[in-house]
Amino acid sequence: KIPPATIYRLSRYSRKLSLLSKEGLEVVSSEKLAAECGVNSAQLRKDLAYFGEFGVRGVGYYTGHLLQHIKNILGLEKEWRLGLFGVGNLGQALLHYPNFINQGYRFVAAFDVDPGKIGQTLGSGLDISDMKDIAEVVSREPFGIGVITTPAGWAQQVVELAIEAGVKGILNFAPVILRVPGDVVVEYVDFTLRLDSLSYYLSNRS
Amino acid sequence: KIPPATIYRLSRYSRKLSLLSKEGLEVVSSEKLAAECGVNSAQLRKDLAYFGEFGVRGVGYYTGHLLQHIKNILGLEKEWRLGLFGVGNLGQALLHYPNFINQGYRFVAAFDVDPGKIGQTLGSGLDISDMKDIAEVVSREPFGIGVITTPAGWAQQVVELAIEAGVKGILNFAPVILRVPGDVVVEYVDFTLRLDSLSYYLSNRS
Ligand SMILES: NC(=O)c1ccc[n+]([C@@H]2O[C@H](COP(=O)([O-])OP(=O)(O)OC[C@H]3O[C@@H](n4cnc5c(N)ncnc54)[C@H](O)[C@@H]3O)[C@@H](O)[C@H]2O)c1
Ligand SMILES: NC(=O)c1ccc[n+]([C@@H]2O[C@H](COP(=O)([O-])OP(=O)(O)OC[C@H]3O[C@@H](n4cnc5c(N)ncnc54)[C@H](O)[C@@H]3O)[C@@H](O)[C@H]2O)c1
Repeated sequence: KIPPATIYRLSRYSRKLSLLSKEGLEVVSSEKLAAECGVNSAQLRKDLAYFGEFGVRGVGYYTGHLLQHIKNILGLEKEWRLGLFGVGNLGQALLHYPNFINQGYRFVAAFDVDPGKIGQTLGSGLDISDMKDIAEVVSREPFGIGVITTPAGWAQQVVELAIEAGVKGILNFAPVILRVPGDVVVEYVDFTLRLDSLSYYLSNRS
Repeated sequence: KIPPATIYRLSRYSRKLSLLSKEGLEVVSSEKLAAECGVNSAQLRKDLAYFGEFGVRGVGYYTGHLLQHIKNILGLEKEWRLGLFGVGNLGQALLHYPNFINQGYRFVAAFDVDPGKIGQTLGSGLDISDMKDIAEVVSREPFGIGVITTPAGWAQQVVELAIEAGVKGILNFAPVILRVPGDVVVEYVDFTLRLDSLSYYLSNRS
């Protein structure tokens, strides 16, 4: 079993490799790639060793070749279709963000319960659908990952509706732990957790 | 040295304890608190043991008492003042979020370089300051934590200006690794990392 921290680091290696490859760097040493990603080179080699042997002794890694390998491992050779639940402040910031497309993520549906929002068309051409119509919208525009930006109190109910409609991956921004069946994967983005961690380290520095 | 994952879990325990305490629950068992936070009770007891003995044998934990202890450990008994750099889509969503105040975080300053934004007053009464005036604004409205929501290409330069003005804690949303001196603490919020992790698990399920 691969540690979750290794998967997060793979994502960082792939992002850095794609920058290096755009800059025309053909070969990169494990020391350089590690330093650019804020890790040590032993950690980088250990992470990659879970998936096979990619380096060439005395040369390093072929940038494009390693990038392609990591993208395949992460499942990024295909484009992921996303659906957003809760088109409020945060939801709109996510829908307006142009970089998701470059990284292989595209919003194909957005849902809300507010009558003032349902039926509106966003800048990207996306219509805001009614939560009531989720089954019908998903059958027309299927998506693999649901992004939850509803108020905390609604998140559990919304995730159940999304799962019922066939969604198996959830990126949750609401500050609640979601109860989901075993075949559904949930990732949390929690800003306050990060702020509390800053508070701890700033308060406990000697 | 306390593992970073323990600090993140402490933050989750404190959030859940404050909900339980609001509901009037005087005492809570380690099993119940652990289950509500999505961890096992041995992990919870191990996390708390780093900081002392809080449970009462046969009873569990006094909810209000444990909450106060954890808040003190995390440095949450005081209100943290925040400054935001880059009042764009994401920055505005953060500035409009009412819940940060309830958790002890208040934005006292916001900076941008866009002449169309500088001088505007936000709904919360906050003025958008010019990045050029950072030293003068920070001396008037000091803050301990800088939140970076500028484009990735500017993040390193902005963090250096913030540190020069005396800021020691950074919450960074830009997808770059920041180089900072040893006495500055940085936390990253990276949505794409989480999406890539979802992609990995969804692509590798048997
Ligand atoms: N904005 C931030 O900076 C921030 C920070 C941390 C956490 N969060 C979390 O992100 C979530 C969204 O925050 P926000 O600031 O965008 O809130 P918001 O109130 O601006 O937006 C919430 C949206 O969800 C919609 N909604 C309500 N019930 C729904 C349902 N059952 N189904 C579908 N849509 C529904 C509302 O109509 C609204 O459009 C919250 O859970 C919040 O705690 C936000
Ligand atoms: N919006 C999202 O959903 C999202 C998702 C993931 C990551 N991010 C990251 O968050 C950051 C902000 O994203 P956004 O969508 O809000 O971008 P945005 O373009 O909407 O906002 C950026 C703001 O920063 C300001 N700015 C530019 N240079 C500056 C400088 N030197 N000092 C101060 N302010 C400056 C701009 O004037 C603008 O107001 C980016 O780094 C982005 O990669 C955003």
